[in-house]
Amino acid sequence: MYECIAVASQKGGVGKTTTTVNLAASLVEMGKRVLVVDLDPQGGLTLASGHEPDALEKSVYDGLMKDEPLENLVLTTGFGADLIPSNVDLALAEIELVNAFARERRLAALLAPVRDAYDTIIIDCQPSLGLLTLNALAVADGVLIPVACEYLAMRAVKGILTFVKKVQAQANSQLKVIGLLPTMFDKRTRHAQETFDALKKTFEPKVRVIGTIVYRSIRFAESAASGESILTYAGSVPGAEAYRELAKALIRGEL
Amino acid sequence: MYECIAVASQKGGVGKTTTTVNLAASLVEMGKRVLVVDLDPQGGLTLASGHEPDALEKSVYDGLMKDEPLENLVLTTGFGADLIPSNVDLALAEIELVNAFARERRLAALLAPVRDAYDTIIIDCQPSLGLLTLNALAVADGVLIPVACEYLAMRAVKGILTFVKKVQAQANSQLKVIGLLPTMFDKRTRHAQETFDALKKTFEPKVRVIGTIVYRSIRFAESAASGESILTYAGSVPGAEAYRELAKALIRGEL
Ligand SMILES: Nc1ncnc2c1ncn2[C@@H]1O[C@H](COP(=O)(O)OP(=O)(O)OP(=O)(O)O)[C@@H](O)[C@H]1O
Ligand SMILES: Nc1ncnc2c1ncn2[C@@H]1O[C@H](COP(=O)(O)OP(=O)(O)OP(=O)(O)O)[C@@H](O)[C@H]1O
Ligand SMILES: [Mg+2]
Ligand SMILES: [Mg+2]
Repeated sequence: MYECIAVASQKGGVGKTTTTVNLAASLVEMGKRVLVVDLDPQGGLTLASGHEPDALEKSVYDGLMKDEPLENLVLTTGFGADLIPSNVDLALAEIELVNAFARERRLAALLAPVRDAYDTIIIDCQPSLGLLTLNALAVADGVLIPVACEYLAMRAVKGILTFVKKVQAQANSQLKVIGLLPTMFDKRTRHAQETFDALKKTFEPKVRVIGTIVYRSIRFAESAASGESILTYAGSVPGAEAYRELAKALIRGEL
Repeated sequence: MYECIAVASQKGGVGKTTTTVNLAASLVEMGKRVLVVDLDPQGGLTLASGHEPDALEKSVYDGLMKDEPLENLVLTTGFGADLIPSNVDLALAEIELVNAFARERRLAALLAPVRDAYDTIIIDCQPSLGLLTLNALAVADGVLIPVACEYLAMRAVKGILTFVKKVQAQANSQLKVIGLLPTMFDKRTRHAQETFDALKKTFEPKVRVIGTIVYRSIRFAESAASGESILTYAGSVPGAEAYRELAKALIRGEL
């Protein structure tokens, strides 16, 4: 199984945060020890885990830029994983890192002491390919790319794959592309199926389009508001099953 | 009417690009001369306008960083507005601008020669509050904030409003918040109405929640693939009417 998974795409709103929460929850349900890291200044993962970004005393920013030890940052979540939270302070890091020493290895250094304490670490990236996402890809051994089954999201895939190739060549040769995870697939529309078909035609066999599809359901937005994962909030929706399947495939080493 | 509108939010996938295309198309339909600017390295607006970001000889990056005159950058669109396109080169600008002179006024300088040639300029921002979005807010006299009617998008509103306040205080005192534009409102769900109600309760009367709601429709994703606006692709969907109403309200100075 991957020790560290980055969930990344520069396209906004494709389900990066939702995938991080629900994949982590599924792995926890199967007995794995999981740490999730919020690497987005919006603090979406922190919010979806039931915490208030503005109320944090310390966040991932302090770990990256102020040498705060990791154990002072870790919070619990409603879905059984541990969390390194974030808030708007993290936006400063993007600018401060530009002229910093070993700027893409800050996250790797922060996580190093706990790699053995968890079966896997999952990093939720912000919707841009800057220095924070570079930090995530430099420490990860796998990158999962959610793709909303809509035209503009599909067109964004080439951009993240190009960025990943650069990272593999210059910062982390161990990084593998786990695959493209189809999300927000609306069964009632032709457009979703057409986009999914185009995704397979354009990227396979070089890049895997993960067979597990996460169907669109309003329960996902509702579960984010509840601080729970979809598994406990609305465990019978098809999307919940999809994340459990994804977790199983990762545990079995099929992805 | 606003001379220059920035469409901004750090939350991804809330309809920034879709709003830029369809508001521009609605204003053109009402006889206005409109320029749209793609300030997102993903090139979503460029794609939705029927162009290929990777095939561009020059883009907004060249105008911002290489003193390329604007007239060498302007393209036409399928919805009657002019476009300054972008592609992945623009991602370099975010880093190159950090140590540049007058770094937040580069876009203002690029647009200055054509301000009189258009009734309004609309800038599509990327999903982050960095130097590119700062450039947009520094030149705009109005900022439109799309908010998907879902929990995580609502929670992101405070972040963009705080950023706007900073810009108003330090870079552009003329900048006004046009309002929060409710998007992707799914009539079939309670969650959308609850989010909309929470939006009004949390932000009004200080910030206007625009009464025109853009309802969810797959036709928006399809129209982006066609290079047309929703007005010509599927003009009878409720969302199309919403953008026309928004354009009217802007022309009449009601917003
Ligand atoms: N399968 C799904 N069906 C319906 N809604 C979904 C699904 N997955 C996520 N959502 C909702 O769509 C919105 C976007 O998802 P999310 O915030 O996870 O995307 P993101 O890629 O993390 O966004 P950002 O780019 O802003 O970080 C959220 O409101 C979320 O609750
Ligand atoms: N009212 C709507 N109903 C349904 N789908 C919509 C609506 N508005 C936009 N969309 C679709 O939702 C997706 C996200 O919209 P869009 O790309 O415009 O958001 P954005 O804020 O520009 O995203 P980014 O943060 O990546 O720049 C696109 O696939 C778009 O076609
Ligand atoms: Mg997110
Ligand atoms: Mg966009």
